[in-house]
Amino acid sequence: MNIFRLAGDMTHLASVLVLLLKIHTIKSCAGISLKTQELYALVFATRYLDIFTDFISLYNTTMKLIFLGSSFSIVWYIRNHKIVSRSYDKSQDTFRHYFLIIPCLLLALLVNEKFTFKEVMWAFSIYLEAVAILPQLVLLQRTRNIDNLTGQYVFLLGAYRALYILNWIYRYFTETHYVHWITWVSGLVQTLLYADFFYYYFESWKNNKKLQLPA
Amino acid sequence: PLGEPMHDEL
Repeated sequence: MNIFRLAGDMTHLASVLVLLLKIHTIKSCAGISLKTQELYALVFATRYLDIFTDFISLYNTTMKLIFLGSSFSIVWYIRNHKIVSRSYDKSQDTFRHYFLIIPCLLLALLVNEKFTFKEVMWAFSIYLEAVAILPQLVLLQRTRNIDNLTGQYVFLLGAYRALYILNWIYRYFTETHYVHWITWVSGLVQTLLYADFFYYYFESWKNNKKLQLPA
Repeated sequence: PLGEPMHDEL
């Protein structure tokens, strides 16, 4: 474990807590894409298949349970909670996210660390996470006024993978034979997808203006 | 288990 990875995990945890705070306290999911939440639940479900077979550390298992529990409960909240589901605008959240799943699955069948069910599912989860934010970014472009919690949620979600890139650089230089092209390339693509969001988020913070993404 | 890559990151 290094400071970059710990900071990355804490930033990821913070993004989940901000979203849960928004949904649980103000009972609203305005501006949140259910499709991105569904993709993230699938990411964790396929990445943490080893949660009961391989024990890494208490920290690792605890964080996996938190991410699994929070992602599925957020999907449940937006779909089924009588008040929260009313603030979900289905007509705006139109990205065909199923079109993301098939190519990621095909790519995972071709490019993986070992051709076993668990490893193909793990590679699938890495590729899917790289593109899981797309429905949310598309929705943000359509959302006239993005509320602060939503903006902070997306920012933290993007920042966590950027911190993981620093972690991979650190581990490359400090551990022998630490090379993981699958996570490196996917993590870079994932972070680059946030580039324009980061730009407008920073601009709105610097000029103290409302966050607005150009359509 | 041997041979199976161990993913220690979340």
